[in-house]
Amino acid sequence: YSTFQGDYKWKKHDLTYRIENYTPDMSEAEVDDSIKRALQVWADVTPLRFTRIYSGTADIMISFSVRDHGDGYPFDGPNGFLAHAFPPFEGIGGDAHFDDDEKFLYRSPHSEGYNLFLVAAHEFGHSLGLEHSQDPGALMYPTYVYRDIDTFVLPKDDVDGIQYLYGPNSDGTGPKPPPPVTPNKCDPKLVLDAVTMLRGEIMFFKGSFFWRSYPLSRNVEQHLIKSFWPQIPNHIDAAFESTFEDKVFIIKGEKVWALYGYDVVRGYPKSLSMFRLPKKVKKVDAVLYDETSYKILFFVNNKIYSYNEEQRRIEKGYPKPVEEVFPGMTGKVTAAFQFKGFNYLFSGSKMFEFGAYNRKLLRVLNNNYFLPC
Amino acid sequence: SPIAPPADKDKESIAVNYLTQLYGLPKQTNSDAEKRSSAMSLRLKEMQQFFKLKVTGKLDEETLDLMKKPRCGVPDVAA
Repeated sequence: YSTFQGDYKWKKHDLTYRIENYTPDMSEAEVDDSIKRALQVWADVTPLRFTRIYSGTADIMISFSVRDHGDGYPFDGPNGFLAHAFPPFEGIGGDAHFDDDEKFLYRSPHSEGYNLFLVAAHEFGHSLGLEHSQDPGALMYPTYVYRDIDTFVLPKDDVDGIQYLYGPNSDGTGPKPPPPVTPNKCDPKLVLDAVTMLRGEIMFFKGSFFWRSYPLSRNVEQHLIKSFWPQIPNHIDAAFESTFEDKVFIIKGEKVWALYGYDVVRGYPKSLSMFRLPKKVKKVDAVLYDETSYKILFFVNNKIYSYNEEQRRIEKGYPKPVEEVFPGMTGKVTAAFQFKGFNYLFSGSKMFEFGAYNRKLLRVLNNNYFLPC
Repeated sequence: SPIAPPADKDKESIAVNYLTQLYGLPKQTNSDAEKRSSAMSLRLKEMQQFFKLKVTGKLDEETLDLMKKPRCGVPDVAA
């Protein structure tokens, strides 16, 4: 997290806000509710309290405007800059302005537009003294990311930042869900959800995030899954790239999504039964796509089902114990991928390297072997 | 004008506007192209560092993609 340089924080805990005008995109009640909940996000974790006033000058004046609206920071039409806010001080300090050339939404995820609650909660972070955070999971990260607003919990990075300025919420109003922490690729205990290739890049999935690694480069980017694919769920079970179909399949429970490049393929999610797995299989632990044989190996509770992609059927003789197919692989496989003629099976925080042709165990590596610290 | 500007000109103006508003790129007079380009490269590096992209100082594809993402209009670096 980052705070504005200088002493930009409110010297009082009881703040006022006033909604000066409304966007035509939403009903007034929807705007009121979005703003109220967006302020409550910060009140939940600090001693700050927000009272709405309907006339005069509030600490946080909230307005919708377009293009040049007289504060030296003109808006830029649809998309681009969605809103901005000023750090705490007199006058314009604390005020939040929303670009009414945007389409603001109350609930409806995935449709064209921006959820006002999420945009407002971010701007009010500025109104209270926070700058942008470099943590891609933080609410104060500069780019807009759709998040599920029903299950929204202020991430830990933001909680640490606002409590650095104002201290914790002292009214003890019962247990809160623990703030989500952005996973750290250098954590030796990191257990990945899934790993797949995607047109030459390696994608590592963990929780609501994924890392994007370019082999041959030390550069690894971390993103929220929903910043790329709002429809794809968090905490996925498995992912694999089919060179046969030139698609990446992402599996969670009995549902399968597909990506073509970075685009979500229409018509998904489909049922896991598309891979002819027996009905009793409700969840897979990992999937390995074997480019040498166009076989898709599904790891389910220490057993492997081998799906023949060309013939679209599970091969005879399967399921087989994992250890029979990959001698030496004793633990539960949590993720798997094939890279340059080697199969990598992740179990807990270790990664087992097997030859893709002879399936011999070659090395046992740390799980962040491909995620340089 | 009715004739669309060439694509890279468009990219340049997206980058200049983004870096001017969010990374303090000084408004440029056209007089000194070299000075302008080094100031631009400096701000590009700052932005690439902030977003943990490959720090090249060049307007590469990844950087431009990020500039096009909808976002907050408050600067990323101390305003």
